[in-house]
Amino acid sequence: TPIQNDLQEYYTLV
Amino acid sequence: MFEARLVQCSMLKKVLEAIKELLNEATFDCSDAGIQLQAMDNSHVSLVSLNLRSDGFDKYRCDRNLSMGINLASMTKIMKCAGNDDVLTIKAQDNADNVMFMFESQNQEKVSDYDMKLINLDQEHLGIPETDYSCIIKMPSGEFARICRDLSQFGESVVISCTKEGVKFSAAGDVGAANIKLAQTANVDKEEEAVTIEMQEPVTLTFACRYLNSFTKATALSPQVQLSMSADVPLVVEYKIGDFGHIRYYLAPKIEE
Repeated sequence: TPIQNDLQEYYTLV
Repeated sequence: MFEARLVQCSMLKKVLEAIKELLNEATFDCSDAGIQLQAMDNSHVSLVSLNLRSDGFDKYRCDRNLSMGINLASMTKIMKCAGNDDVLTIKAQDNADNVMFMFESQNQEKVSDYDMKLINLDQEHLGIPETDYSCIIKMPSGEFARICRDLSQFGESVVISCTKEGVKFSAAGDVGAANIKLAQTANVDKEEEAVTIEMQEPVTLTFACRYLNSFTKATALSPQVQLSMSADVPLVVEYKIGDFGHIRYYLAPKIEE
């Protein structure tokens, strides 16, 4: 089963 | 001083419906340009981005930028006290620790005001770069809600696969497997009933049903929804909000281990 990625894998905090 | 007046407060009720399942609290950033909100859900898997332009309001004044930290359950209690046809005015002083919601009936015979305490929230903003998406799907928002609801009976994940022929939504689990294919509509009487696909490259991504279902709480805001996808980046689900702006949801894909 696929695992859920976190949004912060793609976008950085500003 | 901040003051925003909305002749039909049903829009704000719908906005609240659209965010309160994903977020417990959020900061409403008010400026001359309008009201903006950006917040991730607790698990940091999805993000809500709301933009309400000042020119959509019947009256709008914001002398100084103001960030209002709001408990959405409290705001829901207050908005439940408003009739759909009431005229809403939101007011706050500069640096205030509370905000006032005033509801006036159309005939102005009933006027209620509710004062709500603001809360301090840590502001966590994500920088989201401009992206050219490989596939942009526009479809009736009710159809998207129906598909998410139907497929969530079959599994925790939905695979969205977009080619120039159409878009396929699939789920599989203990019960079996389900596939729903939508082709681009050839010609429709009403623009809002159309399914259109702009595709540069085909894309297949997997997403959690639970979040997609939460996003569809925005269905009442717009007859159409737009899904933007590229390989290996979050999905964007966008609902336009009439003359005001939009609500966008970002969702990180599920990936194979």
